[in-house]
Amino acid sequence: ERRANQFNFASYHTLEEIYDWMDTLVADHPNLVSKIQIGESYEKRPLYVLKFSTGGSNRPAVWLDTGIHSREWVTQATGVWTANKLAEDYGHDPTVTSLLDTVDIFFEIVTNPDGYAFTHSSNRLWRKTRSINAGSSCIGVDPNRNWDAGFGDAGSSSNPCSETYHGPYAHSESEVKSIVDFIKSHGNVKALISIHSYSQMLMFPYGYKRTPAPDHEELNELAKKAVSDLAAVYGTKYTYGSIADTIYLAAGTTVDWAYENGVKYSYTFELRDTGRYGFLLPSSQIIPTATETWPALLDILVHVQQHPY
Amino acid sequence: EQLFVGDQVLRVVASSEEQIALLRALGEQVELQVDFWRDPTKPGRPADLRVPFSRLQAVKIFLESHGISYSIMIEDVQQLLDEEKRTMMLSRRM
Repeated sequence: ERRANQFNFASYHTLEEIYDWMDTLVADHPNLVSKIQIGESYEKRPLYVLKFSTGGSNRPAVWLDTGIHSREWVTQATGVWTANKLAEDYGHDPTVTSLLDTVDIFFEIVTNPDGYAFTHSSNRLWRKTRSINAGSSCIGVDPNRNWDAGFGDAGSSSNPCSETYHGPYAHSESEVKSIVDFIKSHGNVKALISIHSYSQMLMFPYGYKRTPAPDHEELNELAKKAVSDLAAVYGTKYTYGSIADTIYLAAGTTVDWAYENGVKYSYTFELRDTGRYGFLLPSSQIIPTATETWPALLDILVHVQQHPY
Repeated sequence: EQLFVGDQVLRVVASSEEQIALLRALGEQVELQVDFWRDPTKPGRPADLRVPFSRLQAVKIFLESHGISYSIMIEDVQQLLDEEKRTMMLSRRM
């Protein structure tokens, strides 16, 4: 008999192992977790989302995604740990219990499965999707430049060979379009958190323009609290602010699209970097990374719960 | 399978906007095959770039000739990848 608690959260895993683990998580928590398929990747892999729900009808929801850039392995691994933490803590931790009694969480752990499979089979450092680009020998689109929010502007490339190629048109990638369709059809998503690695940042809109978002002050205060609580665990220092202020202008990103489509609490994390390993962070750091991220995530989730709109 | 034997990741710290522009220009030189792991953003903030072994000399000369300071963050990318693979196999056996 397999159980989710026999899974080694301190190791990196293949796509198949993660997808198998999702089934055991659902089997272990049938009244809380279910698995839904929101679409297919370019190479016809299922796009799975874990739904955490204690009932109700179309409750306010939070969208979480990890691993839209496939080579950022600590991100998917943190996603697995976090999903397990949510399931295990429900009914035991009062904060998580209260949260899930009122809010649904949708969690896509491997947002770019083709890229992730490719990092295991052929090129560990692959970032993009695996779609073929007409007229070019270069493969793939950067799915974090493919959203309809300033699409094609600064910080994205029109060159299919670039790591930041924005694609032929907005939502050209099925991995992106499936999320767009899901969030739009749901209609009650109140927060979106898209998780990356490895620059130790917590950012919010806008990325495609320098204008402050209408909710800048609230988003900034919440980010400040979240990174402070994250740092309290192991002293890991994060910077925070709008994407444009914190890094540079970057058009067509997930969080800008979400914000412009009515999701007020839109954040993107860049998880831990030791400064020595980059995308090759040793697996011994998976659990410390996930552990320190947890209180920051929880800050945002609780804020969403307590500030309905 | 793509191998990364001898590839290095350089941690570069630009001291001015001009140096950041130079780094971005470096990234656009297709023949150098530079892969930015962490993009150049602001003066004083690190940027990380993976450089194929065959282009290391050219990239280092570029950085040194423009007075851009750097250190080697990863000596040999493939060594780390091999270690990562070993760890995963061990975990799977357990």
